[in-house]
Amino acid sequence: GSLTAEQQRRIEENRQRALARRAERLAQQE
Amino acid sequence: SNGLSATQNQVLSLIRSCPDAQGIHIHDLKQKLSGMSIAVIKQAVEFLCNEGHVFSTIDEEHFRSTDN
Repeated sequence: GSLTAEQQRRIEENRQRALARRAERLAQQE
Repeated sequence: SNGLSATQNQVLSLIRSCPDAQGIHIHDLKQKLSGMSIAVIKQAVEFLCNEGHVFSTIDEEHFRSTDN
């Protein structure tokens, strides 16, 4: 089924946090 | 090499291949990785989360990849 606005908000929030974590890890490797 | 183990790469590639907005359920991962235990899968998912490759979506059992 389709996602509620709240679920979409949560997903986007988690996605942004994960992207930030990924960028952090890549910076550490340099 | 991308620094991931074979298991981690397998799990990541399955998560990436799911087109759903809510991502793939951990039990669907288990079903598709028939030889792998749920503990091993969860460990790989946790590592991938910590590295920012994947994230949980509508609950702590659904996962999506950051790069699709």
